[in-house]
Amino acid sequence: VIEIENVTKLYKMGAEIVHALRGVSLTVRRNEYLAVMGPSGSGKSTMMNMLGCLDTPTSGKYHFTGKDVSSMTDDELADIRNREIGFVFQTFNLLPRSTTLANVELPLIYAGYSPGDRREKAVKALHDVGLGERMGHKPNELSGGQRQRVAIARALVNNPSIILADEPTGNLDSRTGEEIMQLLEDLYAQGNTIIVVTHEEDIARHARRIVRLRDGLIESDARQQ
Amino acid sequence: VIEIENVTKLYKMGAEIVHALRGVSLTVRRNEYLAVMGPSGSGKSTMMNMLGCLDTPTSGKYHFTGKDVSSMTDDELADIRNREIGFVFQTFNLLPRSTTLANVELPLIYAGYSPGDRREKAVKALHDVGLGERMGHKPNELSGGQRQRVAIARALVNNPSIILADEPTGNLDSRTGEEIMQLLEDLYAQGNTIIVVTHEEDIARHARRIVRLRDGLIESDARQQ
Ligand SMILES: Nc1ncnc2c1ncn2[C@@H]1O[C@H](COP(=O)(O)OP(=O)(O)OP(=O)(O)O)[C@@H](O)[C@H]1O
Ligand SMILES: Nc1ncnc2c1ncn2[C@@H]1O[C@H](COP(=O)(O)OP(=O)(O)OP(=O)(O)O)[C@@H](O)[C@H]1O
Ligand SMILES: [Mg+2]
Ligand SMILES: [Mg+2]
Repeated sequence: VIEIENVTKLYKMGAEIVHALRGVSLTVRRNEYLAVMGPSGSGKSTMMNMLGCLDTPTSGKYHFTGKDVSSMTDDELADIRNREIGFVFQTFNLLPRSTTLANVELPLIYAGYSPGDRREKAVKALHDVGLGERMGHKPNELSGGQRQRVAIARALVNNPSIILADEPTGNLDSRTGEEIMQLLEDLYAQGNTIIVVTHEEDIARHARRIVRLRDGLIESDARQQ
Repeated sequence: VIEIENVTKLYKMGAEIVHALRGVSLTVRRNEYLAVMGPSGSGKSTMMNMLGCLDTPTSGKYHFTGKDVSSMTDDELADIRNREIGFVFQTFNLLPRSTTLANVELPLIYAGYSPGDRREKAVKALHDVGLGERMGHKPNELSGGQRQRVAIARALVNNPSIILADEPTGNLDSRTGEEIMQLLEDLYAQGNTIIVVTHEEDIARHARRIVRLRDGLIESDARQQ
């Protein structure tokens, strides 16, 4: 369903060029569960942003469900981002002046749900991540791990079939982190496709395949258990 | 050097009251190394903000080097925050429009260093966290783990004797995380006082004492190895 071929990403910084990705190729089928690992700065978030159609490569190809992403219209891309893919950002990206509930309802507004249905789905998503008691809080009235969970709830609320999560448990204690991993495991069992960036081996152990990045390149890609 | 007694923190949210801290007491001597652990939302960051003189309790006492913090002048408090304590925020709090180098120099401007000395100290601090090659980047041109390391460098650049770090390795791979823990271990060996909030047991193992919070209360406080 996802196929990137020789993707590079370069940033020009004055006279210097930063090679965030130096040519990565990856094929992911429907209902796979991958963990992406690698040192800080190795290109994981950059690669995830490509996969989530949030950024474009400097060179290389990206085929999403067989179709070349670079030839898609803005509407087609917006549709993928809103309906097909749920993205949990490493830095959460919550709207600071909206409540937790409003933040989680946002993808449902784009998807055209009625106010009643939106509220119901958003409330359920928040309960699934243990935040039923924090729905009226704004992001700066939440703990770090609570904000992370709002970002997760928002990514899952529109029932996407592909979940891209960039360090979803980085701010969570082990037990809450396990609850989130159980959530992802259930979604995988329901036939969805999961890609998780993590730096913790315990978290990576839940996945069925581990892709390791180093310095903008894939250094290994192996199935496990 | 740090003594909080029966500290509470309440937030009024309309008709509800959120009890972030329900009465915590903690005594920390010079040259101690503590880890603070506990579930998401249990009050760790709230307690750290109290200790860092960044927030005031709803009730209870805070004595810093024997002196009652609530009776200090604004200048005395600013002095503590700038010279005595280095604080690594869970959400980094970097200035988005300044470069990495400028962000790290900031505490040195308040401390009255000359431009030449500021630059030298800031450059060294950035090399210590492995960011010598990213000094001209702005925060949004850095990876998540790189931003975290800028926040760490900024906290350490003015050689504070007390380091309060809220999840300093949450976005770092194991190896980079170990390098940061080694940095803290060296600072501890030099006689400084270290308090680290973490949710990872491997990170907590570096400390000599573990304080566990649950629901706004201290549930255990024990020395180890
Ligand atoms: N400004 C605020 N208004 C209302 N409630 C708040 C505010 N700030 C924090 N809280 C609440 O206080 C509680 C403790 O927050 P705190 O940030 O200290 O938790 P934490 O232990 O650091 O959690 P985490 O591990 O998720 O970072 C949380 O339940 C949070 O929702
Ligand atoms: N806008 C930008 N301009 C210049 N360089 C950038 C930009 N964004 C990212 N980079 C660089 O690209 C490299 C890869 O960044 P990326 O965010 O993908 O790393 P990462 O593997 O997610 O790291 P982490 O584990 O720390 O989150 C980093 O070295 C970073 O400094
Ligand atoms: Mg990243
Ligand atoms: Mg916190």
